[in-house]
Parts: sequence; C-alpha cells; structure tokens
Amino acid sequence: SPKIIAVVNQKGGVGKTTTAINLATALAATNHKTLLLDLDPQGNASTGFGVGQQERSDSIYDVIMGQAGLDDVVIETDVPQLYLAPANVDLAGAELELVDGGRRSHRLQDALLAYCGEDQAYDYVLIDCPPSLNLLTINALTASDSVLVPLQCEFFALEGLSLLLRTVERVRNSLNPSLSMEGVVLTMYDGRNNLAQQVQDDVRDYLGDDVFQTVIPRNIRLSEAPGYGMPALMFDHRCTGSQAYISLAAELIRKNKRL
Amino acid sequence: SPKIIAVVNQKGGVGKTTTAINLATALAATNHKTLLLDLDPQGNASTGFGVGQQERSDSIYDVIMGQAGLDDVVIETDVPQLYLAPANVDLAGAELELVDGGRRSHRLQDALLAYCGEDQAYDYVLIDCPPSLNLLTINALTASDSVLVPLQCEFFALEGLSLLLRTVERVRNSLNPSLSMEGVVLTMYDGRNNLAQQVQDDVRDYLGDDVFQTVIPRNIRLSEAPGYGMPALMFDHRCTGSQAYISLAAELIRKNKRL
Ligand SMILES: Nc1ncnc2c1ncn2[C@@H]1O[C@H](COP(=O)(O)OP(=O)(O)OP(=O)(O)O)[C@@H](O)[C@H]1O
Ligand SMILES: Nc1ncnc2c1ncn2[C@@H]1O[C@H](COP(=O)(O)OP(=O)(O)OP(=O)(O)O)[C@@H](O)[C@H]1O
Ligand SMILES: [Mg+2]
Ligand SMILES: [Mg+2]
Repeated sequence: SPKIIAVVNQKGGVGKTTTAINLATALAATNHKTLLLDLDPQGNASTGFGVGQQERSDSIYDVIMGQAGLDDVVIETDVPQLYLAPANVDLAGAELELVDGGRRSHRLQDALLAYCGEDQAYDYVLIDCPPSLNLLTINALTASDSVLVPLQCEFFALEGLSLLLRTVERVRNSLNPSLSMEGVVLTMYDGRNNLAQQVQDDVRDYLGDDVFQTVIPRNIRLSEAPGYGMPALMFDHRCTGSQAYISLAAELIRKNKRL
Repeated sequence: SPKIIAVVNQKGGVGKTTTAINLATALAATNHKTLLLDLDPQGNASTGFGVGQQERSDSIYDVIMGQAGLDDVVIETDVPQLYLAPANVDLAGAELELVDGGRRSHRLQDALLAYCGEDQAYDYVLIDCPPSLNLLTINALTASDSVLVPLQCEFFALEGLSLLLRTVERVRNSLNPSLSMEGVVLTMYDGRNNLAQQVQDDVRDYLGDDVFQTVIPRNIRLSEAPGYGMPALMFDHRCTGSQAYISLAAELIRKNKRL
C-alpha cells in the first residue's frame, strides 16, 4: 500500500502547494505512481496542473461528504504516473457541514482505504492542506502515515512550528497512532538574508535529522509555472527550484527505502 | 464612531498581518486613536507587538464566546494611541464552538458596538483576519465598514481575488449591507519581476480606483521587525517598507476625509 504524506502548515504562504505539486511531479518522474489530493478550498494544487473549473465538478468535496469515492473524482494529469483529486470552492463549506456528521475526522482515511485497497498500486499519496488546523487538515493528519512541513525561513513561520508539532502529537495520541514525522523542508531560502540563516540554524538545532538536507531556494520560476498550468519541473526543469525538488524527492525516497 | 476595516485575504502569506500592524502604527503615529483586533489563532499581530503568551490569557476568544467584553481584553501597546485585543491559540477552537451558538456571525459586531459606544473615541479599528473565509472572517466582515485586501503579486494570489470579492458581495447582501471596499494594496512588490508587473497591470485594469496608489515593496526589514516584538515603523522607520506604510496611511486618511 502507498505511503501517504500530509503537506501541512497552518501558517499561510509558506510553500505547501508549491512543494506538493513539485514533489509529486518529481516522484512520478522517477517512476513512482503518485496521487495528489487537493484538500484546500482555494484549489491551488488543481490550478497548478491547469485543471479548469469545469473539470472539477467532481471533486474531493464529494468524497469528504461521502457522496462519491476517490475513483469517481481522480483524474490524470499531463505528468505520466501522476494522478490528482481536484478541489473546488464547495470545499470551503465542508468544515461546517462535517461538524455534526459521523466519523467527521476519518472521512478521508475511509475513502483512501477503500480506493487504495482496490489494487491501484500507488507508491505515494501527497495531500496539500489549507493554511489552518481545521477539520480538513485533521482529516489529512488522520489519513496519513507521515507529515511533511514546508517552513519559510521567517519569524512568524518559526513561531507557528511548535503549535503545529503539538497538533501532530495530539492526532498521534488520539486519531492516528502511527502518524510519524516525514520531515521539515526549508522553503523560499535566500542565503544572503541573515534572518533566513538564523532560522535554518535554529530549526536544525531544534529538530536535527527531522529537517531535510535539501533546502528549496527562492526562485521566481516556481511562482511563474502555475500561470502556465504546469509544475515547475515541466515548465523549467533546469531552474534551481526544480532541481531542489528533484533532490528533495531523491532524499525522501532514500529515507523511505532505509526503513 | 470609528471606521472599522477588516484586513482580509483567504490566500495565505500575502502580508495581512504585516499590513495590519504597520498601517495601524502609521495611523496612530499621525494621532488617530487606533484599535487593532487580532482575529487569527496564530496570534501573529499580537507577537508583532511583543505580547507574550501570559499577557494574552484574556483574549479576543473570550469576546467572541461572549464571556468578556472588549474592555476586559484590550491592552496598550508601546505605540502611543495604539491599542490591541490580542489573540491566543484558544481561537483555533472558536470555529467549531460557534457553529451551534446564536448570532454566530455577529459576535464581533455586537462586542464592538458595546465597546466603541462607551465613548472610547477611536478613529480607526483594524481587524487582522486568518487565511480563510471561515466564521472568524465572516464575523470580521459583518462587523466592518470596509475591507482592505493585501494582494501579493503572484499567480495564486490573483486567482483567489475573485472568490474573495464574491464573498464580500455575499456578506453585503445578507449580514452587512453597508460593507464597502476600502481598497486592494499590492504587497511584497519587486519591480524587477515581470510577473509582479503583470499582476499589477491586471489588477489596476480590473479594479481601477479600488487599488491603492501606494505599493508595498518587498523589504527584509518588514520581516525582521516581528522578531524584535515591534512594528517596522519603530524598528526602522526610514526603510522602504515603513515609508510605504506611512504613505498608505496618508492615502487612506485622505480617501476617508473626502467622503
Ligand atoms: N521557492 C519559492 N521561490 C519563489 N516563490 C515561491 C517559492 N515557493 C512558493 N512560491 C510562491 O510563493 C507563494 C506562496 O506559495 P504557496 O502558494 O505554495 O504556499 P502555500 O503554503 O500553499 O499557501 P497557502 O497557505 O495559501 O495554501 C506562491 O505565489 C508561490 O508561487
Ligand atoms: N513587504 C514585505 N517584504 C518582505 N517580507 C514581507 C513583506 N510583507 C510581509 N513579509 C513577510 O512575509 C511573511 C508573510 O507575511 P504575513 O505573515 O504578514 O502574511 P499574512 O497574510 O498575514 O499570513 P497568514 O495568511 O499566515 O496570516 C511574513 O514572514 C512577513 O514577515
Ligand atoms: Mg496552498
Ligand atoms: Mg497573518
């Protein structure tokens, strides 16, 4: 069965979607069958693959609400071996609609167990989460084997890290005892910037091997790619951003092979 | 009575908190009595003024839950004429706790009417919102006279703008008929970057005068200031970031004088 990884950070704009899109693409490019779940009502991961609004009428919202299975909503992307469950704005209402329902924290877990069990033979499932520790993110943490945390090297982002790690701990102690730490990946890194260097030092002191060696540099090509509806690895695979995500995928695969 | 402005954008990391902190400071510095409400469970606006966790035990959460009035939680900051209602992590639970309660979208409006009516003589109230269109943000939109939208000049941020404007429209048609557009302010702007220039052109074409003339440049001093627990205007008032927020405040004041 696949390795399921939630890409999570309640701090906004730290590179969750950019990491989910490009890491998923790099995993698929090295012949790992990969599923990307877009769990953010903004639907940025879906946009990043050029999926128009009309192609999202069947979406992860229907799955969370129990009105469809993942096999009804998963679509192919332009990247071989990479599949996507798109999100649309209906998902913004899911939080309030889930509150009174049964198994409200387990909807995604149940859907993935049903879908991946059908011999879909995925190697990896990545879940792009919204900037919040709400029921959607709790669903992702409950369904996942591990947590990947993109961390911008800024003061506010560092401050939110301990809250995030406490939430992961709480989910591990209640909803999902096998939830582990895949790692923290530093994003939008600009080595000329003292604050960024200081945050990197602090995080490596605090978390040690839980921090990936690969650091994602600030690279304009990463933010231009979504405008063309494709991952950076397809838009410009030679740029520093793409190269960093290729090396992150390699590091992730090595780490998981060792286990 | 004061002008109440919600600083809103469901896209994460676009500069909502940085704008709320520094605009509030610039308004106070030009002798306008200003209240900043921190409505984000991350509590970044509170951190930006050096408010420790122990000083936040009475917070905006208690106000939203109807267990305290604003006069019980509002504190002074190091900036004369600037007051703050801090947030703490309890606020993360407010969304689910509000669902079944009465007047769940009006809690903040009711609290502000009670507090500002007591002859507090505020000129401006700014509300820093979380990166979501959840009940906390709906509370802010219901309580406000107008909406200020920080917009990062990036593709994903531009994509989310129409959803945000539709939500503002929906709140105007139901909960708050007098909600108007204070304006869109372009943030983290780097003129050397084609994408940023293109986004600026698109937004000015699309929204015209609803876009502030003042553009906030990308400036590292803005992201260093929170680490020292003070707004950039106190940390380094000569930097380009601070100067931009001073000019934004002047533009906002001029606009509101004309009306
Ligand atoms: N390494 C990078 N270099 C330059 N720009 C980047 C990089 N990573 C992401 N970006 C850009 O920064 C912005 C924020 O990134 P992204 O949207 O991936 O963050 P997010 O955490 O998913 O945001 P949200 O909290 O709204 O979901 C986007 O416009 C994106 O294109
Ligand atoms: N003009 C700027 N130049 C450089 N850095 C900036 C600028 N504005 C904000 N920042 C930094 O960018 C990051 C995101 O800004 P900020 O936290 O204010 O955004 P936000 O919209 O409030 O985020 P969230 O969605 O998490 O609430 C912060 O680390 C902040 O210090
Ligand atoms: Mg995202
Ligand atoms: Mg903020």
